[in-house]
Amino acid sequence: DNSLLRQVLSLLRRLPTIESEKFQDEFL
Amino acid sequence: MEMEKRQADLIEQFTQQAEATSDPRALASIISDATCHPSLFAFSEILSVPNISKLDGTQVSSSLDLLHLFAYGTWNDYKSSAGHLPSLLPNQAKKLKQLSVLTLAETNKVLPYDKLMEELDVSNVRELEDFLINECMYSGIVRGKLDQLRRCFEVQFAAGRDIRPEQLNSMIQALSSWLTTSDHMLQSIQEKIKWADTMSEASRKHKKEVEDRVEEVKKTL
Amino acid sequence: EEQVLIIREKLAELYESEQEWSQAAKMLSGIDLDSGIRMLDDAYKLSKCVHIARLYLEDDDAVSAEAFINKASFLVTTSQHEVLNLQYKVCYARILDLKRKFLEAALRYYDISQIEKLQIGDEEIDEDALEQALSAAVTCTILAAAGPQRSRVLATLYKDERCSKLKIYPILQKVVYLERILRKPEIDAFSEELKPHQKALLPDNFTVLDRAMIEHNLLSASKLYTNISFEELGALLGIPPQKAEKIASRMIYEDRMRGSIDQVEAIIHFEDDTEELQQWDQQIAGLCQALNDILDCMTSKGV
Repeated sequence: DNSLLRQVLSLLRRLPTIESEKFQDEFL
Repeated sequence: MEMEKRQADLIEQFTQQAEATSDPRALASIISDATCHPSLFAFSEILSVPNISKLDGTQVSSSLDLLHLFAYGTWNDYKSSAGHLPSLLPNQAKKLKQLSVLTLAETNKVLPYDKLMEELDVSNVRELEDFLINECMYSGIVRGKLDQLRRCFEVQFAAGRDIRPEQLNSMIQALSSWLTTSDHMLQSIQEKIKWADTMSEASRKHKKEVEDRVEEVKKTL
Repeated sequence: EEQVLIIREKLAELYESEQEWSQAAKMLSGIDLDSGIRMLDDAYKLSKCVHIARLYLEDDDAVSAEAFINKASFLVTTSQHEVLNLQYKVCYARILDLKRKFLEAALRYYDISQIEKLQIGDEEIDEDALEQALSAAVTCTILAAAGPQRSRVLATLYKDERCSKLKIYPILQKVVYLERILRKPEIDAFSEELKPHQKALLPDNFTVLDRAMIEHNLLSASKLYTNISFEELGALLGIPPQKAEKIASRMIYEDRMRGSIDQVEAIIHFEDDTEELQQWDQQIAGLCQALNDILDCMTSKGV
């Protein structure tokens, strides 16, 4: 099912959810 | 999901049209309409219609190549094979650039302006940002934030493009890795809970021992 | 005094028939409503004040109208006369609109649009009039200063089903639901629906409409950008960079927009209301929702 696969691809592309420097500092 | 819902009717419409005719010119026209449509960004269903794949080797096989390009390719791919492909209408050119942004977002969450300007043939930041705002963010295919200081576009969400069979393995790997990490995380949390319970029990026992000892000493005194 | 009153009322009627509104209002305002000699009941006083205010408003004279509406406000609280009370509300809303207190005017127009009774006393309330009041509420809210209060009122209006039938609905949708930057063609189309005072020139050489649109677009830009240079912001808003900086700084100072300005680098940083970790939570929630949607989709397709 192409539609499902596209949704899964979009989902995977969300990971990691945040990558900003500001986030890294707060995460640490 | 929203994206797919919006596209579902269009995909159905174009696939039905393609199934209903075997005339190459009519199919070429359907391909042109599909690649021009402002709300359609998925083409693998149309590609898999038997009548469409039969266009290979016909006088309109370039339309089939164009459909392939829209399903899997980018603006740069078009430029390098422009000689073999029909010339693009403005709407098609815009669509292909939008799809190129989705492809770039597949590999990186942070897209530098220079890379984007190179990929999209845009000469200045204003034009790039207008394109990203009006054609990408406002059309719902991506969500993100523009950072002028770092000259980059941070992608928070990007719609999925059509998938090539060879991409499936990496997707399965990514899902497996995510699943494994999640399992380890849950195990780690379980262990922490167990440790917390043990410590709590030990602390409670120790407290009771101390209280019992205090009582004993009081009685003795 | 009785005879003077009658003469004044007759003359005012004549002026009204000639559409000389302000003259009619001046004629009526000469009636001494606080006379110690004659006892005038509150309903009469209220009706005169409201009538005078309405006449001044026909000539868009908000200042004179306001004086009489303020007098009326002491009397309306005890009034049982529904038609007069409604006329008072409409006058008050129009005065706020003319004085460019757009958010307050919007709330009052909206209140009027929600009247359920279509017959009040002998007066029939035209449904078109209620629609006009609703449309006026939307227009005033769009023109109001951009910020959290305006956003709340816009959201209320957007959720009102009746708004979807208004001519102005597409722009409301763009402004509210989509929080989008409005482009010149859209602004020009909206401008056609406005009254002269809503397009008036302000001391800073922007019109009322310009300022509202610039502030709206600035707030929309803050949703799209982490930071932006003054020059690019000016280009985006269609104004000089210095003016963009000034408007942005005022909005930040008035707490209508979160952000900070680095004058050395000539850049404005837009802060999100939520901290990074909270944003992370939100992103994770979005991810889980997307995952759920996929699983539901798979179930519905029998996978």
